[in-house]
Amino acid sequence: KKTFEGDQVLRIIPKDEVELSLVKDLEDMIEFELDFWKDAADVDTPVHIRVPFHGLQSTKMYLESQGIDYSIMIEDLQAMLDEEQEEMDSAARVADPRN
Amino acid sequence: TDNFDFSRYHTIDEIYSFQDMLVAENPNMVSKIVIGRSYQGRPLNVLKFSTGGTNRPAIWIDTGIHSREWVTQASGTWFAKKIVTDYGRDPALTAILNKMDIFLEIVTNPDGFYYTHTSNRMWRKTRKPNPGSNCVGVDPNRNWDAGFGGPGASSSPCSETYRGPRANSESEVKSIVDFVKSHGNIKAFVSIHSYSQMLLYPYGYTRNPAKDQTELHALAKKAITDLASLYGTRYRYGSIISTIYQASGGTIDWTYDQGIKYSYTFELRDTGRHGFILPANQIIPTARETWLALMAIMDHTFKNPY
Repeated sequence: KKTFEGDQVLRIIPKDEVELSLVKDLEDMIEFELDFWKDAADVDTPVHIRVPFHGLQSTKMYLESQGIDYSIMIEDLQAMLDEEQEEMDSAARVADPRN
Repeated sequence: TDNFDFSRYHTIDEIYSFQDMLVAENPNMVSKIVIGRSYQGRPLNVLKFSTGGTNRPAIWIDTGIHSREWVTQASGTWFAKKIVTDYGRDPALTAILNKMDIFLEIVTNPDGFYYTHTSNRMWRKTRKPNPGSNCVGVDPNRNWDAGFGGPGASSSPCSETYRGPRANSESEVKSIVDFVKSHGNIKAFVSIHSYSQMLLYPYGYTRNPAKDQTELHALAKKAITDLASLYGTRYRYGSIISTIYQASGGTIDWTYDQGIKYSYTFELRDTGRHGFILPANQIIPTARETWLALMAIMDHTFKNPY
């Protein structure tokens, strides 16, 4: 089962067309293995990118070197998935057995 | 299905069982059509809601073509129950169903959905291997014969937006194409995704405006206004290319080019904190508000025959 320990989801709000273009360039950097949850569409529109743990440093360095502000939307994706799984398991335990 | 817990996420087997229960409980209104099989052989189930007649004008709704968007499959399940519950109670829905049929495909990408539960929660594509590549699957929302292969889709099998080797290469897509063509009387087609809070109409593959753009825009505005009336959730709306980005090979571009005027695609609720891991307590609010927008589209379709 694929896990996502240490993966983060970054949120970027491109301030202008230059930043938008730089964020779009990330889509072509396949070595970072980024997963665009919400693509770079427009200025002032949030972009959400899942960044694998092994690519975090490179991606953040790229953003910082280009002067692009970002925030961390999800600190540790696997922790959130574990919570989701636990919620499903507990809901199944209390479900009417006739279901 | 009264005991089905709509406020939590369910596996594909649970959703399949729910569908069968709903049919068993409502034999005079609900039937299950298997329009094809996924690559791994799972049935592509479509629920047909009909009060009679043959080949009535129809409304199509699908949820979950991108498997990891769990709130869509969960909302689709809620819609199915809502339709049988509201028929005979809600005058607008009753009038629609007395003249039209509704088709609902709750799990449009079952292999991908199963994979999200068992192997990779973040899986989006189908599960068909790509010859010559280690990367699996095709983005089924880039695989339709509408500007196929153009900008806004990838030719790389490792990309999340891989378009596939040719249009309709994915059985999950081809089965819908065959069904829509053979039915021939579908008047509205709504494809539901998550999560960006948008209601979109054609086109995605070209900047040329749809010939019905004025009407589609006005109806989108009405739909998102109705949606917002419940919890204040704000949606953006417009054509795909002008609202998000260029995307070729998309579902509703193909349906619109087939003559289905009321072709829309949704991006459902976004809390801005969880992405695809939308907490289960958001399912019912999401489904309830979306239903209001769906009703606006279905009611307009019913009142504006073409």
